[in-house]
Amino acid sequence: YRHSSQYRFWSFSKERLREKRVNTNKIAADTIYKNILDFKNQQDLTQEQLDVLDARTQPLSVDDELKLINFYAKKVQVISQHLNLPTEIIATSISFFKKFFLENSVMQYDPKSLVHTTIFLACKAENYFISVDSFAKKAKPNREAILKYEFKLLESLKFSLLIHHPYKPLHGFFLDIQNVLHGKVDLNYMGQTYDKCKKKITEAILTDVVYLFTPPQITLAILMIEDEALITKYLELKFSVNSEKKNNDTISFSTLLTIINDCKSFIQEEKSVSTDDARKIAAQNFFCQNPMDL
Amino acid sequence: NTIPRFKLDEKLYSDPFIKDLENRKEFVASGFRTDYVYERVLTEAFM
Amino acid sequence: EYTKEKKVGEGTYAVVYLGTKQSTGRQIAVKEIKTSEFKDGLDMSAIREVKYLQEIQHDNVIELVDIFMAYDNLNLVLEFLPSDLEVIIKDRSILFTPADIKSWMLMTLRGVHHCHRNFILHRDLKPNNLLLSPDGVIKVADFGLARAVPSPHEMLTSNVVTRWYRAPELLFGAKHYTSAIDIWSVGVIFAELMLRIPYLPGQNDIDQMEVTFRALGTPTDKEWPEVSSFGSYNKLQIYPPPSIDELRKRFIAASENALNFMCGMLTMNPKKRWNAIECLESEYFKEMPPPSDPSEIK
Repeated sequence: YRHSSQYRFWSFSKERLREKRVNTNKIAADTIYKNILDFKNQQDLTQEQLDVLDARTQPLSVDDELKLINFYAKKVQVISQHLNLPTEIIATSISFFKKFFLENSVMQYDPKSLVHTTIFLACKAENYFISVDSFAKKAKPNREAILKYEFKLLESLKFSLLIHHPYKPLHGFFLDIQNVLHGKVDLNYMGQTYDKCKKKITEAILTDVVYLFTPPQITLAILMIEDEALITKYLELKFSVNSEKKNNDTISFSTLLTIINDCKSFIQEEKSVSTDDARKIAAQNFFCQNPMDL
Repeated sequence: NTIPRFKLDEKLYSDPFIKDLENRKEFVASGFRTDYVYERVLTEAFM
Repeated sequence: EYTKEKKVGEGTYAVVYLGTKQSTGRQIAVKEIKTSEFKDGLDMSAIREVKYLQEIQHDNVIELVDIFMAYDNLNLVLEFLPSDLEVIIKDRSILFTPADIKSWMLMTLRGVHHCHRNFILHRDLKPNNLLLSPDGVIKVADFGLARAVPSPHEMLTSNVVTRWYRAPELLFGAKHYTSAIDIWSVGVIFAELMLRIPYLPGQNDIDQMEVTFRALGTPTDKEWPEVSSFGSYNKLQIYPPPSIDELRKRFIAASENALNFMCGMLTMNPKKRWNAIECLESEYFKEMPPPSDPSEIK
């Protein structure tokens, strides 16, 4: 995992993640300020017009940007589900979209114009090839709109297209729980747990946990939300078995439990963005790039 | 280093989904192996 | 940072230049991906090369030094590898020994094993995709057909691997194949290194089955359960598998362990075919002569 591009390029501490967003936002905001200033100097505006400009063309704050990104990331999920794409490809689409807007600001690229491009590239990257014409037929925009930012997207992704999602670890833990708790788990119950957790993983991928934790840690956090007793028992047994072999690379149970609970609270505290909020932020985003329209 | 970092014991797993695939003609003929599937998902889990 | 000094090749989706990494003076190859021609945006082969080479760092897999965009073209900066096994096999003036062959097989299998333990299928192993570095190290290259090991229920296309190196399950149109297809290709390459001529040169896909089964015997349900369920099985000519004596005659220079090693990789039933670890741990690599030191090979 440490050799993977996901670990090398896309794993951050909370602080580093915040710092990246602040930087991305600042670069775009500085451009906005400059453009608005130029606009004011070029136009002969009344005081009232200047007041409106100042009130309605402020660049987006980092938090407002994040709301808009999350709102459209949800749209990526809905549209790719609507296209009946396999679960992992939906997850890859969401991941591509979020990463693009970690490197670029919504004030530089309209998130609407990246939604389909991220899904299209995710299909290609996951060997689920759909020609752009048939894609354009199913989705809304035309082929030029889909292809317009493909290169820019690939570059923003730092050319890392292989993503480890928490789904395979879910399958792995489904098997290993049977091994460690042999004979003590009801298989039907495990099957239902598996299905519920699979859905929850897709929700979790919409949050920042994908940057802060490894896929198996996210899976264990989701399993913990689903059935705390079962997972705690599983981990206690698994690590207590190992702890007899005092070898240097034994993962410490308490450390892992802290990480899992940290991840769990991250997933649970995530709030979705209302359409109303998104609309207001999108309007501000539009006007700060198009003061003449205002 | 070819020593795996975990034990894979197929007898311990009951995976109806994989068991079903294992008996299908086109899977048997293709060389489908359940141990490869288990190894893959366990590696991703323990990674 | 990178120069493109000399054009050394042109494929369907890329032009390859020799160049230099300015900051270190290191010789590199720049694979410039043509983009304008493709109506579906970035070509799938380019996507696959980028996707898998980004994840693999191994001495026996070509190194992706850097990637950059320039003038709307995607450029892959790769390590400079001046030759490949196809050149070596074809050039009669080059003499090589069983120890040399052993060294090339060891390095090839280490590279293939690394792909497989990262759950990546190469799907186009052949002599001219096994490149040689200036100090004689084999590097697996060209990941334009590679893919991640699929989820169990996923269907795969059987139209992969250059024909002469295509495993029997692919010839039958299998859709749920495994990394065993890469091992078959390595087995055919091994045979070709010993014979110095292509081992299974089919003229077309049908002939490829004919050539393969005439040389190695037509598989039956007995050793390959359900092989007869493939649609194209019934039209097959039934050939007996070669006896060990026939194989000895065909591969005169091969030791018993070498023949065993080859037969392990060319086992018809993919489920029983050796995997990369079994190959690497086989007696063939333990018996004399030891594999040559790559830098010593002429």
